[in-house]
Amino acid sequence: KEDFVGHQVLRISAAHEAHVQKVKELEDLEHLQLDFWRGPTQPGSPIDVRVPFLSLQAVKVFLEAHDISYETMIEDVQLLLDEEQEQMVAAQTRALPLS
Amino acid sequence: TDTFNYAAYHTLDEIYKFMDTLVAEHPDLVSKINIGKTFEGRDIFVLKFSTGVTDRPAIWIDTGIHSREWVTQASGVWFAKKITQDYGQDSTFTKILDTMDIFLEIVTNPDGFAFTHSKNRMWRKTRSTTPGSLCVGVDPNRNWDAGFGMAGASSNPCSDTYHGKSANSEVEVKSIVDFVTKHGKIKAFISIHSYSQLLLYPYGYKTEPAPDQAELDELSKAAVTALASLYGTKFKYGSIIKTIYQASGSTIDWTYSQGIKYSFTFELRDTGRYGFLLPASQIIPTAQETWLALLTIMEHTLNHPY
Repeated sequence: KEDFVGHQVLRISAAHEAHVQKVKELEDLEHLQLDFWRGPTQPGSPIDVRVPFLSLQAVKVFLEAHDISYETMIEDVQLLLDEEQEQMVAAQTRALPLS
Repeated sequence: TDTFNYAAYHTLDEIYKFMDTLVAEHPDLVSKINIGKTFEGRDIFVLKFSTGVTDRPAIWIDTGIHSREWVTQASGVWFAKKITQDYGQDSTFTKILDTMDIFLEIVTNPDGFAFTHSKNRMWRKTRSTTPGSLCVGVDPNRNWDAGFGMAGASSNPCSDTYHGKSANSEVEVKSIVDFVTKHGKIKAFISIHSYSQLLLYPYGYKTEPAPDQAELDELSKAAVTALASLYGTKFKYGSIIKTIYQASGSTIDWTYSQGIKYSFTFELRDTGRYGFLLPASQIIPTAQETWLALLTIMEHTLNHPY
């Protein structure tokens, strides 16, 4: 199973067109293995990107160096996936007596 | 289906079992149609809700073409149950279903959905292979024959927006194309994605306004107003290219090109905290509010025959 331990999802705020273009540059850097959940479009529209743990530092440095603000939308993707899995198992267990 | 847990996420097998149960419970209202097989050989099912004996003008709704958008498949399940509950109870909806059929494809990308449950929760694309590439999958919302391969899709098989080798190369797309073409009387086509809180209409691949832009815009406004009336969730609306980004080869640009005037795509609820990992507690509120928008579009379609 794909492991998402330490992956974060950042919500990036591109204030103007130059910021959007900078984030598009990030999108092209394949070695960072970024997964854009919501890609760069226009100033003011949030950009969400899942960043693997090993790329976190590079991405954050890049954003800060270009004065692009961001917040961490999801601190650890795997934690949420584990919770989701637990909920599904619990829901199945609850459903069994009824079915 | 009364004991099915609608406030939880479910596997493909569980959803397919739910569909069978729903059909068994309402044999005069619901039937299951197999429209094809996926790249990996899974069945592709569509639920048909009909009160007539012959094919009527119809409304199409699909959920889950991007497999990781789990709240959409979960909403699709809820819609299916809602249809069976409201027919004969809700006068507006009853009128719709007394005149038109509804087709609902709950898991539009079964291979991708199974993959999100077994190997990679973040998988978006189909699971088809590309000769000469190690990368798997095509974005099924870039694979339609409308501006195919133009800007707004990737030619790189490793990209999440890879358009595929040719339009309709994905059997999951081709199966719908064949079904819609053969049916010939689909009057509204609504494709549901998450997240971003948007209601979008054509075009995605060009900036030129759709010939029906004014009507689509008015209807979108009415639909998002209805949606917001339940929990205050605010949706933006407009053409794909002007509201989010240029996207070529997308579903509703193809359906619109086929003469389906009421072609829309939704991006469902965004809490700002979870993205594709929307907690299961959000499924029912998301489905409930979306249903109000769907009803608005369906009622408009009923009242504006063409």
